Amino acid sequence: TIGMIAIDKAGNVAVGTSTNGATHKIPGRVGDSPIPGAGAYADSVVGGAAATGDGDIMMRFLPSYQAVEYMRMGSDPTAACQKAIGRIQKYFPNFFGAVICANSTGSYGAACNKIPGFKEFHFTVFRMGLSKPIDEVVICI
Amino acid sequence: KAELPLVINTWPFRNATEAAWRVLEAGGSVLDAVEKGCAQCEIDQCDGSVGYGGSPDENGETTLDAMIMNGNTMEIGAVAQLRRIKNAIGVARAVMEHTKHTFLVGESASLFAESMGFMREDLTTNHSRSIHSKWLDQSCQPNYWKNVVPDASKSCGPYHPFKGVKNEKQSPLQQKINVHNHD
Repeated sequence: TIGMIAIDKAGNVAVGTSTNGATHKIPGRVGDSPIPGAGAYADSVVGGAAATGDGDIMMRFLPSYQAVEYMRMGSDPTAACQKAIGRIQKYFPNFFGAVICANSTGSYGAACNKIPGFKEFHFTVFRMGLSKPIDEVVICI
Repeated sequence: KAELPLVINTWPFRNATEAAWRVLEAGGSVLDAVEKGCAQCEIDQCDGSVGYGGSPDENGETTLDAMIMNGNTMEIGAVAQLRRIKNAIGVARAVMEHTKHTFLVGESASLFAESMGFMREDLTTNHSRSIHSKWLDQSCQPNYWKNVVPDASKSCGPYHPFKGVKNEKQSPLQQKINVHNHD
């Protein structure tokens, strides 16, 4: 799955997701990616967020919406992502998932849930001053 | 880090990031950037978890889900269980641009896509056929059923509801989802 946030010079925010879902899923199953607030969410006043992982679990918590709301309340993007992950951890400590967050002034961050085999999360950034995209890594919490 | 414009995406899918960035650099909109970036991943079949030929379901079929959102207007277009159309994010954009709805699913979403000019194509590849065949050979393991007969941890379906005492010790769903198999 890819979840993407784009912000232009004026602070306009858009988000998108695309996926082929879980392998061997029961026909008809849909994950979190196409669900607004779950797979991704945007509000140009605040910023955007996108999630990836186990959609069957993550969609129950609307983590992208939750992260944007945390940023609206003053959290920086990293803290907002961490808090959104924390909401899921409380009920599903072993869930597989990560969230990326960016605010409309260009700050960004990410967070993921630490489980065996998933201790860090890689995401990609292209911002002003770079000539090519860079990979960034966040340590899971 | 407060420098705009900015493109950020999950996972190390650099071609997608760059495709989106080039749109912004050329003066395109953030919606165009996101659509282009996600579409690049669909073409590249990023990680096997995006686009055609990946993540076959129990019937061996690949279906696609996508969503796009405008943070200025709160307009959204989304599709799920899209069959036979490779450009899922493009169809999601079309839902936003050409309907008053938000979310179309299944066969009807595919018919909508065709009516909007998207090409009908087979999403199955030799790779996805191989994944599905291997799964059938492994007695349909792993799968996402619980409390059914026959025992889904050992056998393929068809399954029916188990009417006895529910087995609370069944392995958690999240163990089947990992860095190689995710939404």
